[in-house]
Amino acid sequence: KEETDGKDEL
Amino acid sequence: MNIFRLTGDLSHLAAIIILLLKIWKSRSCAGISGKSQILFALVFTTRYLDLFTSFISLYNTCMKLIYIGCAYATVYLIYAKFRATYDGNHDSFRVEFLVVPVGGLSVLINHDFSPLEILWTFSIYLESVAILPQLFMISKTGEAETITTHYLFCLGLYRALYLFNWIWRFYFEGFFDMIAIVAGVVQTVLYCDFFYLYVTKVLKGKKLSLPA
Repeated sequence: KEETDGKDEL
Repeated sequence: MNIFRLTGDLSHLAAIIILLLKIWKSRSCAGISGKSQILFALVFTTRYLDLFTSFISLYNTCMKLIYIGCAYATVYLIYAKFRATYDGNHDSFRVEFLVVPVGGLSVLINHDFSPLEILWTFSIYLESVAILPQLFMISKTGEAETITTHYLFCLGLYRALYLFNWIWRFYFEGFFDMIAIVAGVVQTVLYCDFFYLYVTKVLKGKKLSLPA
């Protein structure tokens, strides 16, 4: 997944 | 991953562990809002459903599992193991006044009208206000144990650091998520009054007590 999809954040 | 994001995550983790240890060591959940803790468990459950659908990184997966695990452990300690010490009379915030409007808002304003995305949005909105039962409880009893204030400080600091993370990401990655940012600002603002009391009282060695 791209870092930019936002869901990498907790 | 930038320094604000990482320290934000660690601050969040510290808050969760401080609370668990406080309850475990003192064998008591006095002064802790069980309702806020149920809301946080609900927040993590609805947000981290993507554990089943996508893999982002080992760090991401581990932290999500730790957050969810600790959230349910905290709820278990409050409502089962140390239930006798739970101060239900002072934990009288009506959570339906938060959950229902937040549920409605997440259906109305989201990035994509799909079940997972709506649940993610719900979790973001709910997290921003999930601490209110705890703050309400403190305002009702007029005081908080010092260890509880450390917990709240770490929890507030986490979202404040995320704001800097989003500023960073906007400038260096051109990334921004309006839902997360607006909810994050609301969440951080809710802690401002508490931050002030923490700095002016707790850091000077005094107990946090509100004027009658």
